[in-house]
Order: sequence, then C-alpha cells, then structure tokens
Amino acid sequence: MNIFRLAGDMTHLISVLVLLLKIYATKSCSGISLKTQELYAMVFLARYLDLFSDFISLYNTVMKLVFIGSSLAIVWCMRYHRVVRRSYDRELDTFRYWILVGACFTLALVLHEKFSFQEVFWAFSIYLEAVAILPQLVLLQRSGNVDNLTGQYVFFLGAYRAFYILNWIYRYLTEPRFTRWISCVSGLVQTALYADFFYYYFISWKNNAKLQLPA
Amino acid sequence: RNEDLSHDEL
Repeated sequence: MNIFRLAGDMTHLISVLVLLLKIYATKSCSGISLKTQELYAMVFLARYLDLFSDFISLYNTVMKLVFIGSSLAIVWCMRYHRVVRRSYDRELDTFRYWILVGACFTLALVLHEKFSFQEVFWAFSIYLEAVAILPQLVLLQRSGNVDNLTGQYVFFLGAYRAFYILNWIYRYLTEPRFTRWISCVSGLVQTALYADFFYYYFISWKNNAKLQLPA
Repeated sequence: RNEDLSHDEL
C-alpha cells in the first residue's frame, strides 16, 4: 500500500459518501444517472469475485464490501425508494449501455492476464469501469445545471483513478516485476474521459460560479 | 497462491 493508492481509495470512498449524502439528505437523485450506478454495481460484482477466496487484508475486504454494498444500495434506492425514484431523470438517462457491456466483455475475452473465469471477469470490470461514467456525463450535459453535490460526486469519482495512475507509476518504479498494463491503460482512458468535466469544474470553481457544461 | 495474479488493488 502506498500513499497514492490510499489517497485514491479514500477519494473513491468520499465520492460514494457524497452521493449517499445527496440522495439521503435531499431525498432526490436528480442529475444522477441510474445507468452509471448500475454499471458500477456490475464493475464491483465482477471485480470482487475473489472476495471470499482471496484474503488480502482486512482493509481490502472491508472496502470491497463497502463498494459492493453502497453501489447496490444506490441502485435499489433510485429504482424502488418511493420518494427518491420520483426525481430520477428517466427521460434524460437513456444511454444504451448494453453496447458498452458487450464490448467490454468481448474485449476481456480477448485481452486478459490469464484465461480463467475470475481473470476474464476482472479484466471485464477494469474495461467497464473506464467507460461507466459515460451515461453520467451525457446526463449532466443534457440536464445542463449541475448541483454542487453531483458535481463533487463526479469530481471525486474521476480524481480517484488519477491517484491510482500515480500509484501505478510509483509501483512500477519501486517494484521489480510490477506490470499492470490492463489497469494502467484503462485507468488512463478512464481519467481522460473526465478531462472536459475537470476543465469546466475547475473554471466554475475559479470563477466561483455554478458548474455549467456546454450542451 | 500465484502472487502477481492476485489483485491486491481495489
């Protein structure tokens, strides 16, 4: 564990807490893409298949349970909670993400570290996470105004993978046999997808103005 | 356990 990875995990945890806060405090999920939340639930379920077979550390196991539990809870809330579900932007959140799921799974069948059930699903989860934010970014552009908590949620969600890139550089420099090309390339693509959001987020923060994404 | 394949990152 290094400081970059810890910072990345904590930033990821903060993004989940900000989202839970927004939904719980405002009893509203307006501006949040259910599609992205469902993709993240798939990412965690596919990635943490080794939850019960490989014990890495208490921290690792607890964080996996937190990410799986929170993503499923958010999807449940947005679908079935009688108050929250009313504020879901159903007509704006129309990204056909099964195309993404199919493409990522196909890629995982071709490109993986080892051709085993667990490794193919692990690679699938890495590719899927790289594109999971797309429905959310599309929804933000369609809905125009971005409330503070939603903006912060997306910001922290993007920042965590940027910390992971620093973690991979650090591990590459300090660990002799460290090579994680699948994670690194996907992580770079994932962070690049946030580039324009980060740009407009920074501008709005500098001008102390509301976050506006160009339609 | 095959060390370098067990994914120690989240």
